[in-house]
Amino acid sequence: KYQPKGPFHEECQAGSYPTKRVLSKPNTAKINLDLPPIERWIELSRSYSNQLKATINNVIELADKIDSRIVPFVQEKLPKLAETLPQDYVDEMKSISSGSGLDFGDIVLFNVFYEAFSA
Amino acid sequence: CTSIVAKDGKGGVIHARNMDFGLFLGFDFKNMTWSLTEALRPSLINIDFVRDGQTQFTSASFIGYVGIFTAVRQKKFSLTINERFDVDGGWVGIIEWLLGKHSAHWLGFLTRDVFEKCDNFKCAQDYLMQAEMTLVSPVYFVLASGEDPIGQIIVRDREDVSEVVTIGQEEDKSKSGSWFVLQTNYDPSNEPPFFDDRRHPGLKCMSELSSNAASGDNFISKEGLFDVLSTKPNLNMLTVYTSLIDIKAGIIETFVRECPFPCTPW
Repeated sequence: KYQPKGPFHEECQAGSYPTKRVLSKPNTAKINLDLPPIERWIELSRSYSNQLKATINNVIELADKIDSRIVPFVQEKLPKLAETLPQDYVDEMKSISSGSGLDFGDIVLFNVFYEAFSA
Repeated sequence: CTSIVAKDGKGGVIHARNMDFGLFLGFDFKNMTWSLTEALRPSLINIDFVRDGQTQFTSASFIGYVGIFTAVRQKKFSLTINERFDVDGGWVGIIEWLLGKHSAHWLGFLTRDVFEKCDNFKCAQDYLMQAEMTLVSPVYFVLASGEDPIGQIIVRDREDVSEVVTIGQEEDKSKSGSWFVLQTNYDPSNEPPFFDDRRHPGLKCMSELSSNAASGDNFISKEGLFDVLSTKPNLNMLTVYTSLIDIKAGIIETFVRECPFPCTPW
């Protein structure tokens, strides 16, 4: 039976909902699936372009620290590889690129980040 | 990550999760934070995917990401994804992809497909369990039904289902698979490593919730699950957000989290 010990473990919390150990609550946005995929994310990614740029820049900096060849390789290869992905999602990623002003390759990298970072 | 689906004592289930991300991806010793975890927090957003004026499904997501890590289709099902480490892991899938084998599914697009194409739990379950479907990376799918008190952990290899744990299959009420399922980042049939054991702390808190509940069993609230997910080490320095999913209402309540010092790095 588990018993908490040491500084990183503790007894079960109580009464923490909804504010304890909470920084903030995110906004809610809408994506209109009636629009063509190439248009769906433009408005939202334009509104949040600063946050998206900061996140992706962080991803690129981290990848650079691991190996400076990773990002140029990814930026060169991924746009071509993206063409083998489902077309609707390729178009949605293009709409994010269009709205945010970020390179399409960077957006593709962000969208395969589960696999990339698991690896 | 920690994902939980628990019977609510009213004939349904509640689904909740902690999303932990950014391990080994740059540690800021000055501020004692993980760089990617910090970078992801401001880009968190809840998204309603709308067709014909009606919300089809709702996700907790990051700006710029078109896939699904946490989502609900009202009254039908909800899904959360936990990372799975495996020898035959994502790097094999990525290399295969680069070498031209494009039949594998990237996780985010596959899970988005589930919500685009499935209108019920069975369809989602079949889609996620299809043995012939190849994923680029292994993963844990945690799936809940909005129609029956069903919660399930689907352990996916890249090419097969290796294990399934479902509410009701375990008699010991303190274990995952009894009146709840709880999944971290290790296979249910194996013990978690001593250096990253979030399963037993989570089970302890679930057990306490059950014994504290008025009915003594099978009764739990979203507030109770929030407490479990607010307890270290299930809450840790990698925790980006906590989501509480009301499947019947189709609502995801999301919280950007912080873990006060001293806090485990993962």
